[in-house]
Amino acid sequence: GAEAGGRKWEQKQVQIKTLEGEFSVTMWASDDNK
Amino acid sequence: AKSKAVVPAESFDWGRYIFSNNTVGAPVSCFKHAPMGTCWADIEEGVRIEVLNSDTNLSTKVYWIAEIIKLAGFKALLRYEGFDNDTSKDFWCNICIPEVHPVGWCASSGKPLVPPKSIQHKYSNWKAFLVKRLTGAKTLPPDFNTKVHENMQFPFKKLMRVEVVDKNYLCRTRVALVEQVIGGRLRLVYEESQDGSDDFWCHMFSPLIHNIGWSRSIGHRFKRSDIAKKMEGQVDAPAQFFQKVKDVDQSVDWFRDGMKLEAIDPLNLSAICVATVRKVLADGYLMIGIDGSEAVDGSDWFCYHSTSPSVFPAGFCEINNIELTPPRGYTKLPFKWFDYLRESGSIAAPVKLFNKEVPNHGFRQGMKLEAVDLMEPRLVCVATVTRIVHRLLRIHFDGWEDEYDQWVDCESPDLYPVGWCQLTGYQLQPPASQSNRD
Repeated sequence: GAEAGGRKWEQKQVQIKTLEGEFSVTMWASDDNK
Repeated sequence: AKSKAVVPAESFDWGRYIFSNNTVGAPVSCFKHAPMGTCWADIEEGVRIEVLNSDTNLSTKVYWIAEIIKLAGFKALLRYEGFDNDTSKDFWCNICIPEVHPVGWCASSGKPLVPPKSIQHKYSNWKAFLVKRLTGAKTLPPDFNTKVHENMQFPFKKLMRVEVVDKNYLCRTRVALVEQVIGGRLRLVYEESQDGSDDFWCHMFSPLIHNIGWSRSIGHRFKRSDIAKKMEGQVDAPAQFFQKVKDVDQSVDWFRDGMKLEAIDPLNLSAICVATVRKVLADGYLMIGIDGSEAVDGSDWFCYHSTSPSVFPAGFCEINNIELTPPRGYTKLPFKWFDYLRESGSIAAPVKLFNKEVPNHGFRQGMKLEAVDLMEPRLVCVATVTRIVHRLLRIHFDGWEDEYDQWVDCESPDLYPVGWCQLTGYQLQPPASQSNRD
């Protein structure tokens, strides 16, 4: 992941559920690195 | 002391106010004492969230994905995915409300995302659209809602006893009981108040409150109460709940009685005044008197810690182009420290004894915020940073004359981000209109 101000941006597989069905996308989310 | 009247809240809309004035709100990260103040670094424009879909005919609560277009404190201007460059349905929302979630929360909670009805038929394949829009984009940390909840817990509880400055007699403290806690702000009712109306509002990190026994430990004046023992349920707030001050070495080259300095007048926070060290207490505390305005009995001396950002060495105002309020009745104007020290046979407190630390606070001139009117500390008002001198901020209360402005430290617990009142349930004082002021 990428460091930013003591926190780390991590790539995450994120689930999306719509009325048509469920799928996943890759997004960035930060994790507490302290 | 100048204080403002309460203005009816009506329906003040921070979002519209920020937008129509083309201004910015100070970021939450400027307010370390505020909820989320230390974990806001990853909240920025472009971040995607899941939020209630208000553009639907469905009877159940449904959500859709939105992008943060602009941030102002806790409030964000949001645009639902699918609106592209269409700003017509943009809306302001407090990011810390329970209906805001990281992308993925709906799926994990078994709730389907439903597009707003005004763009329902814009795309035939929402999956392809969302994959394209969201891949590589940022969202909130997975524990965002937990963090918000944790940050909204406060250790002070009703019936806890504290020592607090006597608002009618600044030189002494009194015992008071916590009556209410809102967003970390305490409504303290002085012990012996018959009907509970003799109260004082301050933040739990305020330098004006201390643990029971503090006054005696440092030699501060204290109003003893006639109440012999605690009522049922009352408990002394533990010492670790209170803000710590820096340890100082008072053994050599320390402040002495009679030394001159400059200090924010606690009874007129708009003014920095010529002042005198009246009494040196223990643990780095000083009793300060404002020259020319002191009561004969010293009843308006005020306790500042030597590291307080509200006391300055002689010459601070001149160096920083701030108007220094000369002693009342002093006629030899313009005021010159050199002459005044000679005439009064006194010396200036050494510069090395003052706190010169300037935090990287992040405030900029023109930023909007919610600020306590320290002359009427139950009021939290719409305000603007109008000047910055090192760590000192000049706070202007929107709609009020400049004479109500206050000098406030950048780390003051009496400053809050835009949206703090909404988040905590505190009443916000909107900008005054001409009729309100009258």
